[in-house]
Amino acid sequence: THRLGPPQKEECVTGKYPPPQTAEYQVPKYVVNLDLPAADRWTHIVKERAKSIVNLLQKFKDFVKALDAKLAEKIFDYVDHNLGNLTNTLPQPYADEIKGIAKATEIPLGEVLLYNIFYEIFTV
Amino acid sequence: CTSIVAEDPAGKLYHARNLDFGLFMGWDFKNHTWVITEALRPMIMNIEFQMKGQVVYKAVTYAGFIGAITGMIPGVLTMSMNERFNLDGGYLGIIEWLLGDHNGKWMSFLTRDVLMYSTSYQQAKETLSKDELLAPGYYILGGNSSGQGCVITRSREKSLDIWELNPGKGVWYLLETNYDHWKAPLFVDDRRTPGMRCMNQTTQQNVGFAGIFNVLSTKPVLNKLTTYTALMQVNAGKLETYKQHCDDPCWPW
Repeated sequence: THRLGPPQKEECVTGKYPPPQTAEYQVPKYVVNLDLPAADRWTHIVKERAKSIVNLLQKFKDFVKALDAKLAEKIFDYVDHNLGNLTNTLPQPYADEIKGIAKATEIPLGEVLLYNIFYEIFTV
Repeated sequence: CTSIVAEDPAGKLYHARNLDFGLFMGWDFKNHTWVITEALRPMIMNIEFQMKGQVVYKAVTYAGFIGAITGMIPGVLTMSMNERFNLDGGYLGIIEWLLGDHNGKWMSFLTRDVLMYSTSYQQAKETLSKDELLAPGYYILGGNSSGQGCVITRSREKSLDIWELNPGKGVWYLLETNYDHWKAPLFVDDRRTPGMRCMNQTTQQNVGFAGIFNVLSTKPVLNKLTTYTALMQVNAGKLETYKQHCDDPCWPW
């Protein structure tokens, strides 16, 4: 099976580190204060980044819509009106952290939860 | 994803990873990019979790995502998680959870728990091996002293295998992608062979942030799904994260 794999033409690269000190490569740093109530820990970050979270969720909705518009409508209706209830069954402090993010960004709780369980959903 | 835990000749441990996400979720034909991957890249951030003004642990995440897929407790351990695709996947775990079976742990919440409460590599290894999970996965773990590195292959119920560093016998690095290490990877998605080839070319003498970053920047280890590369050195408590871009020609995964 190894031999059937696609031939690798690329050489092992060198000299890539450190990457340029530009926004294209650099990542911002934030502090999450665990002394705060769980619902407030992420507020300063997600308020600043709400647009990018909304954008990501919209891209995901567009992707599902492109597959089947009617099904997408049903799925996101369920997500927006029912999935949020699942948050109450999550362990603490994660349940409150997710609720806090939904409140701070005004994104439906079900959508914030969906984003936070992407890993479990996409392991098939 | 590709994760590497490696040890230099002095016994110093390095842990690094590429986070790849967004496969089959919309291909942008004009720009030759994955739609979700591109949307995620500007959301990458390093987080320091603090208590009483002191750093408890560090993690890399995306804005609004509270779980930890990459993280470290400075001076104690480093950790990353790779997806393990399986028919007995996380969607079944979610259904069970909805039906009231709450025995399984959510993957990225468990890693937060491990980063919050673990006091040693051994303790973390035990937790990640034994706890029941909602989804299968690979946990890549590094400690703070020679030989402390492993890849834990998990089904939802149990640990299937623990693959360990063994520098005394020449196993100075472990490289995990998204396939069980004892099986061949899918032939159209072999990032393991080029990754290992580049690690071998790098040699143990040159293990460090620069050497490993070069390996993770080599195509197809670096591909259109790669959002970031994170580099960790536990003793120094260093965590560096860089957004990654794969210019054409580049593999879609």
